[in-house]
Amino acid sequence: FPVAPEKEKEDLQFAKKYLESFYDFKEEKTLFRAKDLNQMSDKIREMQSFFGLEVTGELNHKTLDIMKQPRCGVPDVRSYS
Amino acid sequence: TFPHTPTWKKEDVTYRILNYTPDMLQADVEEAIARAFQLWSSVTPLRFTRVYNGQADIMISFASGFHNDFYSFDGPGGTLAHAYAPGSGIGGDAHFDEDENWTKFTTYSGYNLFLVAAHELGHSLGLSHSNVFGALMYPTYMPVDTRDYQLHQDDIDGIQALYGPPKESSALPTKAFPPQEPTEMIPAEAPTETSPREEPTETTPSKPPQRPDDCDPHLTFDAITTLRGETLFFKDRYVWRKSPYFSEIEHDTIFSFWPSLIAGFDAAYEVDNKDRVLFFKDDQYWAVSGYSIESGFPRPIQNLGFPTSVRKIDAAAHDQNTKRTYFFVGNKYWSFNENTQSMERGYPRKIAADFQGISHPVNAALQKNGYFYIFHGSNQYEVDIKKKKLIRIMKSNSWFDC
Repeated sequence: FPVAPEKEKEDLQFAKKYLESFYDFKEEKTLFRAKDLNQMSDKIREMQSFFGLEVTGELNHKTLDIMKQPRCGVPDVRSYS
Repeated sequence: TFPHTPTWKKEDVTYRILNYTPDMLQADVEEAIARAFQLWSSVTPLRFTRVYNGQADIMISFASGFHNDFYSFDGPGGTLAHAYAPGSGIGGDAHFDEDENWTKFTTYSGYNLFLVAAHELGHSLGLSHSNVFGALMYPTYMPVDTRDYQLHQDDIDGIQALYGPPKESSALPTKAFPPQEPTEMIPAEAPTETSPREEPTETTPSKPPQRPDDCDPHLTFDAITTLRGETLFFKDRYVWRKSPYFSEIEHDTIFSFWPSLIAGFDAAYEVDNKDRVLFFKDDQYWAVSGYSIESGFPRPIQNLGFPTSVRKIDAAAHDQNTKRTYFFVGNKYWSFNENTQSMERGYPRKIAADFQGISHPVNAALQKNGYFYIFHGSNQYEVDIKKKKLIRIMKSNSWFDC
């Protein structure tokens, strides 16, 4: 039963780590902040597609909710080696 | 599957349990893991044999934080376990995060080792994650009833794509351990001693009635309640869950949410400003907040002000605006003041007197968006709460988009 999360920055950090662990997100610091956000948005889209969520690329409530569910440590995407 | 589709190139696969979690009896750990292997051996030609020393194909261990591979565990919650695709060395091995509370049964105070082990062994055999909700290989933990757990068709399709179906003669359980059915049930929180009905009645796994189809025209409900914005429909041990977050109806069992509650409620209602749902069964009721059952329950319904002649109630619905809860019993109904925690004077009254056109007994009742929905058989009556005026009659399962 979902309860809404509060702190945005903390959530962003959590989401980054989640995407790094399970969706092969690599945070490459580039000169353009917008590009960074784009890369993360792509990974969020991939994760939303996997879980059957509405694919928005945005870190919304439902997406965060699934990220916070206890889960298996094996990544969801093929890059696992 | 994983890149390059790694599989075991043999049918006899060995496993070894390297250490144990202090959360469970050793025998229970061994049984949970043996049952997990048996799930996969029952649908493939694979046979699993436990060894007690030396290198096995699948080495199983419990560890916290950093444990000598590149995937450190993260303390309680979050990542529960991981496993490696078939291969030599670490290949096939399964690691379980010791910072979790591992349990033998599905409760909400821990993680069912059988369920998580079955998932990780899927990886050990070469399956990656599935995006089919409800499949064992779905990445997130889903506390479900494990007494007669069956693999999802998606899991079976996946593993048989790697190893084929079982050969007739080899569809037997694992050599090392015969699987054991759970013989006792430990409720998440032990019920109080006061009531003679502490023990759940479903202690032997007899064949449970099938869940009726969502759109079965004769579908009736035992009880219905809202819960944190969602709506739960109860019938026997089954729950239909309608959530504003997901479009499709989710099917669960009462056991998977509240393992210590007995299936087959009579009534249920939510007092949302207290984040509290009350469940009624015979002459007792329970209060839950989310998943946890409030201590001191079950309590006799007489505590609410019912006379001893009332042995059970049919349905209940709470009106958020007036803070009144209506209890339907036979051809009468009571009004309970949640603020004063007492029954109102002048009750019971005849249902027919105030709710024209509504048949009784009432099976279930729901309050939503300022309306009461009163269910009798396969009909539900939408009633304007303020005016107590019947607005329309619908099919009981109209909530399921039939």
